[in-house]
Amino acid sequence: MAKIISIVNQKGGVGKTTTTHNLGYALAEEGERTLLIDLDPQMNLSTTVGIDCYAQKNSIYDVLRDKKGLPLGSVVKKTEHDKMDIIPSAFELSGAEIEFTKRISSSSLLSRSISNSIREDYDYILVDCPPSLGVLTINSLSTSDYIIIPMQPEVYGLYGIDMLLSTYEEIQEEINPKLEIMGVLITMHDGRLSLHKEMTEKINSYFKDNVFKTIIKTNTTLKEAQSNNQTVFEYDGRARGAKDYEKLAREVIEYVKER
Amino acid sequence: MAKIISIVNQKGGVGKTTTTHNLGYALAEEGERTLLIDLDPQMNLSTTVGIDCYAQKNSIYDVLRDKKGLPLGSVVKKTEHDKMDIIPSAFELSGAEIEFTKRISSSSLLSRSISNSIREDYDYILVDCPPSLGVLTINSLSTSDYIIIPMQPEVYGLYGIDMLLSTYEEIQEEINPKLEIMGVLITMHDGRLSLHKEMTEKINSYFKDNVFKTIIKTNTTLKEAQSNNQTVFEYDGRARGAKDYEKLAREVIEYVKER
Ligand SMILES: Nc1ncnc2c1ncn2[C@@H]1O[C@H](COP(=O)(O)OP(=O)(O)OP(=O)(O)O)[C@@H](O)[C@H]1O
Ligand SMILES: Nc1ncnc2c1ncn2[C@@H]1O[C@H](COP(=O)(O)OP(=O)(O)OP(=O)(O)O)[C@@H](O)[C@H]1O
Ligand SMILES: [Mg+2]
Ligand SMILES: [Mg+2]
Repeated sequence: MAKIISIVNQKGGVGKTTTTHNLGYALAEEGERTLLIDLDPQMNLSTTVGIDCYAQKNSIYDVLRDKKGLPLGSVVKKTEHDKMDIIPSAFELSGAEIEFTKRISSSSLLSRSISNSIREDYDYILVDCPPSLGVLTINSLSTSDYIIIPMQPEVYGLYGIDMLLSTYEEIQEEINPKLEIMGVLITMHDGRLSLHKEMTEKINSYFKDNVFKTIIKTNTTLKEAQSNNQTVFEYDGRARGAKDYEKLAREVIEYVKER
Repeated sequence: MAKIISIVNQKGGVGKTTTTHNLGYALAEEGERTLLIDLDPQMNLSTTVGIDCYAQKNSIYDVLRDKKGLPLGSVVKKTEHDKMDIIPSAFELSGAEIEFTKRISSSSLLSRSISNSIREDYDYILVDCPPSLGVLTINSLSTSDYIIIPMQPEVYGLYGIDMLLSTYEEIQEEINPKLEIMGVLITMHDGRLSLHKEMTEKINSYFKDNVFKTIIKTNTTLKEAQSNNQTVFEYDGRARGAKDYEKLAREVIEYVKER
């Protein structure tokens, strides 16, 4: 049965998409069958993986709307890696905030569409969320086992965290009691900046055991790989970013095994 | 009469808040009376300016809901600079997406609350928008004269731009014909990266005259100033970031004069 992990932070530009893509690939490299779900209407993840979201006959939007009775499995697409698949985004998701909210069961559209057969096909399902705490992110949290919170070691990174934690607590109490925070992932860390050292200490003292040992360092190769529509592994496996996401994948697998 | 400028990009973490705060201060330094409006429920701008958003008796949320007949002027707060004021954010704005959408006039709540008297009090009104194209951003665009689009010279920066441009065209045609793009502002530019040179060329060839001559370079002092709840001008006026935002302020003033 697949473990479902939401990659969430309403703060923009903290590395949610970069983490979903590279962690997903690193898990696949470790032999884990991995499914990525792109719930962000910006479609960054889908575009990087090489999918043309406008060319889909049916999409995750149709599945969530549940008008055609489409199973989620019908919108899964293959990627370059034989152990990593993707459910691409759709531009109609940008209207989802407004459209889905009117429905009584608006927070459980995704959990109702993730069948047991999908869960059997994979070991991990990673969901890339948009930079907001709206209906799409809530759908992801409502169906997830775990949350990973990417966070830059900068002051704006810490400001919004209370809002995210209170949304998490609300969903855990009212909709999804099994949901737990797997950890805060420090991203784009630059060892030369004293600001980053200070903020990392603040994050560690605030979250204590809930911070991944792995820190993702700032690494230009990650950006270059993205402009080549690749993960850092495909672009240059010796790069700093590849080592960091490899380490993270092992830490995630270890965490799940111990549970 | 104040010129209203929306600082918009649904891509997260591109420097919207950093630009609103530092450009606002630079305009005030040039002698322009400036009002900042924080329309982002994350409240990053309000927190940096030193406002406790939870301590407000009435907020922009009450004004937009229009239940109490409160004028926008009643929620203006002073800042450290005598020529720069702010209308802080409110945590209730995070529910605004759902609550305001149901109202027929949901896109013009802000324009109906910006009275002529507010417009007479200022030369510039800058609106910091959240990382989405939802009802809050649409309200800002519906009442603005100009748009500034901060953009990182990275591939994810370019992916979502078509969605933003189509939203702009729709609002210009149906709600606000005076709306124009003042320019794309390249932010966090790192001269050492060939990727940034390449992407800057792509942005220039895509947007032609609609790109500011001023490029905001990546500058650690900007981040350090934020962790001190200051603009870069207050923290270290000689820094690279201060020079860049000063230049931008002059370019904005020049643009408005020529219109
Ligand atoms: N470790 C890293 N080192 C250097 N650059 C990075 C790193 N991680 C991410 N980036 C860059 O930072 C930018 C933001 O990353 P990304 O788009 O993954 O964040 P996000 O949280 O998904 O953004 P959004 O909130 O818009 O969805 C991208 O341009 C990406 O290339
Ligand atoms: N020129 C710059 N040089 C270095 N760092 C910068 C620069 N501009 C912004 N930053 C940093 O980048 C991060 C993102 O900036 P900011 O929060 O202003 O973006 P935003 O677009 O407002 O994000 P959001 O989409 O979450 O509202 C912040 O941590 C900020 O300190
Ligand atoms: Mg993303
Ligand atoms: Mg912001």
